[in-house]
Amino acid sequence: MFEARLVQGNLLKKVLESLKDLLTEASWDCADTGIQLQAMDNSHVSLVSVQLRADGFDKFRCDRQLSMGMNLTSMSKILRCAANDDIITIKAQDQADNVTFVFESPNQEKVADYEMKLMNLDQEHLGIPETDYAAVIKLPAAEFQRIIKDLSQFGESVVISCTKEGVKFSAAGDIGVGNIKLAQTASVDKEEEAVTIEMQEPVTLTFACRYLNMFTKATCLAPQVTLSMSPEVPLVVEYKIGDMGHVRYYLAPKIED
Amino acid sequence: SKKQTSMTHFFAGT
Repeated sequence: MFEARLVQGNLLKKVLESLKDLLTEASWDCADTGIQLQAMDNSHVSLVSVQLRADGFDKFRCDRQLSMGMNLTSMSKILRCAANDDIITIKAQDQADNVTFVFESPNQEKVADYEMKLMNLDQEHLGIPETDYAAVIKLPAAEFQRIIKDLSQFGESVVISCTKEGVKFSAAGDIGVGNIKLAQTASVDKEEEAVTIEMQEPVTLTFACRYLNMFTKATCLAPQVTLSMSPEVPLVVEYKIGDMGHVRYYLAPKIED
Repeated sequence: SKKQTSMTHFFAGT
């Protein structure tokens, strides 16, 4: 028996919004520690990793490990039927071929349940080593979204360059060149408005705008986003999910042919 | 010109 109840159901709605453009199907791996998802997009350029810890749920029961393969477009359609203040419960029997989503209004006067077929997905899991990154940049998530949106008008790629002075985002194309520089903030009233840079060595990497734009669908999840970079390895773009987990996107860089 | 790399180029399957 698997059952996970989340009073703050809108977190789950937001997680799905942040995945559905990048992935069409994926497996949710459930264990007594929580729920995890790892999947690459169809072209294997990016990878998404989601963690929802058991202690972040208001009720969590998972008697035996199970992997629930889901069509994320269908799951997203179902979660859109939940109101933002609904309590969401996900339920499945052991070795079941379907999953049930229950949406309760806060006053318990409306209860809806939706059943969805599970899929058998044979997905490749990648081992992601713990890495000390050369540069770790934290900035407001909305600012990052705006930068990527603005620079996407200029070309297909964004160059992210981090030095101790700050971080620079650049794009070039037929209409010209765009550069956006962010300095580390000296002092801010609110922590979530800060730009902070922890740098061991300067790093410059080039990434496809298309994917960065899809990652910014997670902006609704958290006030801040963390970018971790090292020379010639995938970028990590991380958004926290409340205090129960995270969505991490990994993006393979573009390198000299 | 720069070429897009693949995720499997960096991380191995488990």
